[in-house]
Amino acid sequence: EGDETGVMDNLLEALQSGAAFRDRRK
Amino acid sequence: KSPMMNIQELKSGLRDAQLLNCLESLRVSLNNNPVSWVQNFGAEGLNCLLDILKGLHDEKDDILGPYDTRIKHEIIRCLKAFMNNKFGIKTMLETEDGILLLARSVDPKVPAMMIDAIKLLSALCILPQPVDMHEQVLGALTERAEMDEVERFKPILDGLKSGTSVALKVVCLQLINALIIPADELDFRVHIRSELMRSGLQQILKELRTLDNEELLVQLQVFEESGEEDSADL
Repeated sequence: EGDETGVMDNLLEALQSGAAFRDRRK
Repeated sequence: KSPMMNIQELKSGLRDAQLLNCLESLRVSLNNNPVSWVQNFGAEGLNCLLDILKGLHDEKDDILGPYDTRIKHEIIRCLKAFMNNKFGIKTMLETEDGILLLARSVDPKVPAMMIDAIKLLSALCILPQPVDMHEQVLGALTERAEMDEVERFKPILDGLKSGTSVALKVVCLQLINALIIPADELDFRVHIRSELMRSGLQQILKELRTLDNEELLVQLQVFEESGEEDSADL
């Protein structure tokens, strides 16, 4: 737990692609 | 250099080019070392970065030296590298004013730094835990606006106006989406959208629709579709 890198990169990618929002709305 | 050596350098009162060099080297270390290195840099290192950032934000613009804007931006880049793992995000969220300092970095006069600060704030908004992160980010933007005595969405709307780069427009709209969509309450989402529209977003959206940019289009569609769904629910 907490040892992986790239967490912020993944969040930013999900924001940019819109996937983060599609996931939250449905 | 070890994490402790970096911390000692940050605490030694370096300024200008020397401080900027130190921060650039730190960013490379935070990006390229294992998470254990970031953990050793830890809350103490993070607080050193935030102290320097706060000091520069607290200075009046006309007192800032030629290096200070670059130093502020480099600290934001270091914060991104620090927060690229769960430990870093958790440690940042435990700081007293980390989110507020990011909100204070949303400065349309320094577009490149504003882009990086907005990206971090948007990412915090969509964290699954804690559930109210979008409200915390909104609270920080509100507090910052009160300090500057402006409407709370003014810096974001300034970033969306004509004359700014498309990259800045994309992240500003992304932050708007990240502030609204994670909210569970329909009333909250409608209220924030309505406040944004009254503050000038309505006019700005017309201009944004004329721009041919794929990433901007994604954010525009997200914004419009979520608004339409909420209108239907209302």
